[in-house]
Amino acid sequence: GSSFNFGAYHRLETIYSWMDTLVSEYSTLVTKLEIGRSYENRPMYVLKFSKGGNKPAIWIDTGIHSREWVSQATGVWTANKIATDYGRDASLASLLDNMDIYMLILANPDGYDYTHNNNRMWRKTRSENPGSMCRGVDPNRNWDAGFGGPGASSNPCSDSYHGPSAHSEIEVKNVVNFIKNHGNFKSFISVHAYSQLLMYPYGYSCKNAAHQAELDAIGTAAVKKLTSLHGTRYKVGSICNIIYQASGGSIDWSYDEGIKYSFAFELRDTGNSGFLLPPTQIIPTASETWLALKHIMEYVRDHPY
Amino acid sequence: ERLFIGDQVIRINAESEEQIKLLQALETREELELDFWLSPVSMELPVDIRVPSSSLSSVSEILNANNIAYSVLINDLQERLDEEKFEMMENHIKERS
Repeated sequence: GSSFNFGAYHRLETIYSWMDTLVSEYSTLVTKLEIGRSYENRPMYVLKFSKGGNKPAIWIDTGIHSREWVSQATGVWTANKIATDYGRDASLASLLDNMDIYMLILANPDGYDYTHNNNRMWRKTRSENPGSMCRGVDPNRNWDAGFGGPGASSNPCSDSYHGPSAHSEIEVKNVVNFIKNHGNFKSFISVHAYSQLLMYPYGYSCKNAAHQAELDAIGTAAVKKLTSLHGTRYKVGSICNIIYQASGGSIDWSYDEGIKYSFAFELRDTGNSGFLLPPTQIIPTASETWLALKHIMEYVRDHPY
Repeated sequence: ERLFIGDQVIRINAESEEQIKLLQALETREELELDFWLSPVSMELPVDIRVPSSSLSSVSEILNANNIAYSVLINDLQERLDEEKFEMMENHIKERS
């Protein structure tokens, strides 16, 4: 594990192999669960950070859009951070006394592999669309939350194609099943890149979520901590209000499922790199994101519901 | 493997609702094969578009004809991808050794 370079981008196999190393090095804290298989039959692994038992839990997924490489890289760094800081960070210890953390680092394994081997700019899943030459569904338009509404395309060739039906994508369905079977998630955080935003529901509608004020206050405080490290400036707000109306998104689904603390990050591109953020930016990005993530997780711990 | 030789990524800071609407219309022009990294939403947010080399002149013409200013973020996407790949390969070799 000590030889792993967290400041580099890695292929899917390397990340999966590193997960095994992490699990073996921190076997009393970290376990690896397979929550299902992707369309192309790749395993989908969740890292569970737990001191035992089945506690209320926090969900973090990274890289549902495969080309947003800094997201997956941040996921790897973050998982390592949780494992290495546990035992020397009292707040993290207290968090894990009360809650479990589940991390899905490669939320779209087929897409991620495709970005490495075929098309670096691929965003969607790799499922075939009957009757179309174009493949893939935008997995963040495929959730049962205003499915098929504004801000999603019905064209299979579009990068925001919503798919034939809600949860049609096995990668989405696997997460839905896992979250529902667990039944006690209190927070759902999805990590994207690159326009420096921290968002909360809704995206499918521009109406205020019932907990809008609380979510906004949490997001604002989290971003203040994030900004304190390198000065990266974020905007905070509902998806609809700070980007655009987008239906079928994951955090809208989780929120409507009763997971109040649902957030989506858009990590940094403070330069002019977009999806090609240089690897030198991975650790600064992950480090600042950690401050915001930790704030949200601590808040969730301190505000049981 | 798909290559992006000569593809550019351009940034537009739209100055009016009219410009936003025109950029939204561009999104639907499938023949241009544009990849909107950041979609046209409001004047507050930039619009980033990957323009395939084959569409560069058409897009430039459309933007100029409508007085929409743009800057080039990435001049040749493939050069960036080559750099990224080289760096990954170097890291891989380092880790193995």
